[in-house]
Amino acid sequence: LPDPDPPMFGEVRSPRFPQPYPPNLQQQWELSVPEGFQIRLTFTHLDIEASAGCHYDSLTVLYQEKLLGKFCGDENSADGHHPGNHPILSPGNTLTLIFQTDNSNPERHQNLGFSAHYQATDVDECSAPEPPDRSGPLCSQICLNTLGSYLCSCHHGYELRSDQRTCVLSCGGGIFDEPEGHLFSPGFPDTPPHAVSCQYIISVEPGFTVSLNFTDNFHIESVDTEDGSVCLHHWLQVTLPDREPVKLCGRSSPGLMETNSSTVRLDYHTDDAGQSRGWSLDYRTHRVQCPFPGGVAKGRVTPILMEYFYRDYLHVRCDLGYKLMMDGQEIQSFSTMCQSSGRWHLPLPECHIIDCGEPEPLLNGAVTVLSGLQNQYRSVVQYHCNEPFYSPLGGVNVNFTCDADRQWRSTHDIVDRMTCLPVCGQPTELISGFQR
Amino acid sequence: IIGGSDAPEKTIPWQVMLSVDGGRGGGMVIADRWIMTAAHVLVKNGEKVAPETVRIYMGQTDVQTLTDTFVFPSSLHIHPGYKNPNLLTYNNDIALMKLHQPITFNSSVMPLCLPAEGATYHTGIMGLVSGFGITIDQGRRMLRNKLKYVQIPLVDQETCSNSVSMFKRIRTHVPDLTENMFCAGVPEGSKDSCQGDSGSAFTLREQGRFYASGIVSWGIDCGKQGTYGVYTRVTNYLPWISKIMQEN
Repeated sequence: LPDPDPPMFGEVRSPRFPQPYPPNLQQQWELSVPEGFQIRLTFTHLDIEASAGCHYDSLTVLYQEKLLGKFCGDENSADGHHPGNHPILSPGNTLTLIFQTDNSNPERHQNLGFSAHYQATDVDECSAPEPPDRSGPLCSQICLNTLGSYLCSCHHGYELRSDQRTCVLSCGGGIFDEPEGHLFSPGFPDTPPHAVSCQYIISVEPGFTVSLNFTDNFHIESVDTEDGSVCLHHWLQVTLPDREPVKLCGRSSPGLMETNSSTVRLDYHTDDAGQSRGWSLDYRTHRVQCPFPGGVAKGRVTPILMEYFYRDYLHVRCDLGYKLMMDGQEIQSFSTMCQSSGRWHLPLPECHIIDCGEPEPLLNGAVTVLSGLQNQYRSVVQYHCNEPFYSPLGGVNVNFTCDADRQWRSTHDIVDRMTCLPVCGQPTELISGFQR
Repeated sequence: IIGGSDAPEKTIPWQVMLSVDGGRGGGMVIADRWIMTAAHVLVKNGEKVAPETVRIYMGQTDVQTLTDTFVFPSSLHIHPGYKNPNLLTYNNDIALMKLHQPITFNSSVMPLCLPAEGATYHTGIMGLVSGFGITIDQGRRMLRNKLKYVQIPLVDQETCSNSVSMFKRIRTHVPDLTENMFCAGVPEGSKDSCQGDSGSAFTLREQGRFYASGIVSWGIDCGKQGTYGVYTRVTNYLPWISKIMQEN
């Protein structure tokens, strides 16, 4: 079986504690916690016969034979050496405790010994001072402390050597897909090594465009010719999809560069001569903008914004009495989204006036249009009975208006449906005679 | 109709002619699916005739043209109180016929109003009775096939009752006069309804509207001096009419 991991905490007590300890004692404890941790020892009680230099009875704390403390007495004793409330931190993951007593104990005051607990405390290896053997820092570039250990890492353009401590130049295939970030040439702003060939690819989600903002201290060696400066030996090439690559060099920062692309490739090249201090940039991403959608007659487009970007939604509602129409079909609702291409995924619909359809025919009556067109919203029709043979129930003709819910609604408070009742006993011709 | 005149077109648009098993009768339109007539028109040998034996003609005044179109009733509703085994008991002589399809009214076909509840019958008030029944021309009974009408007054119930009683003394088999009947006519005779008019309306006019006051029911001879035509008193049957129409 493998050795079990040492405990992360524990407790140490003098023999018989809390009863007085016996004389002629020499007892030793070897405390240990896992590698990468220190031991923090805290006394909860210490009452050992006090003497100058803890000559008679003592508790000695050692780390690899290095004395961390020799304690005796109690909190109130004038002589002796009491640790008080201060914990003792071992430099490493082990600690040795030695408890010694002489052959006599004072009769007047029975000393109880000590009680202490210990726990593992993570060592921040990264903040440790550089070792004096000139072997260099723990990590040559980036140190990451972990529980019980640490990790070394390297800046972009470098990779960790097999010693897991130092970094070597290697800057191909860096892909940056975060919405914003910071890039710089190897070693920037210090003079980098020669013959650098680094590639940086910024690739964010479609629908976002990348803008590059070069810092002012831009320095890539250029060569002056009769035609002006050219990027002959050193350059930073910016490549955008479907566009000619652009080589940058010189001492003047390109400043802000809007790429209008979600993908940017940067190739940094230096040869084995010359001096380029390099460059750095911050990149940001912006959502692709869609064109202003315009308005819809007899409708409302919401929300109304100054500009519309990728993933923005638009909704269209028609005014009361109008319906949404798209491609000749009525639709119940409409929304469109600004796509990653910068186009709306659907064109805006139209609002057409609603139509209540033909009013229901009236038995023994008829319908006439009073106002409006083709049974459209707010058209008014009037039902009337075929007089003189029929008359309306209630004695009045009823008007119906085409309502917003496409129903013909009576404008009469009481009568919501017209009925024609036969007229009885009133012939159109009367028997008449003049002879007397 | 005795002593009457030919009815001009559209003047009596509720008039219906019935042809029942070869016999002729009358009726009146009272709603777009209902015809009212006399019960005895629809009862033969004590039995209700089959609806398919009843032809209903309407809209014209000339039988020649009237016969072009007719309809059959979908159901017949004889008043349950009409029991006339010996043809001497015309009490409750009222019946309704329902049509298969509703009629669309126009100037030629129009319903007759029913009387208001509690409508009174004032002696002497002139009513109008019409029908396609027989007439008497120069003493001969004739069937002219034209809708005729005559205006006759309502007769006091006692006067009528006395007339019936008098005839009972000199004739056998004279029907009884009941409170469900009233009489109309003139004492000198010569103006009356007659055979073939049965079931037709005796109408009164009030506030410009004609309403069915009576149904031609029976009489002793036609147009004879001292006799009157006897009509079913429609006012007494308003609840029954309403009930039958609602239930059907």
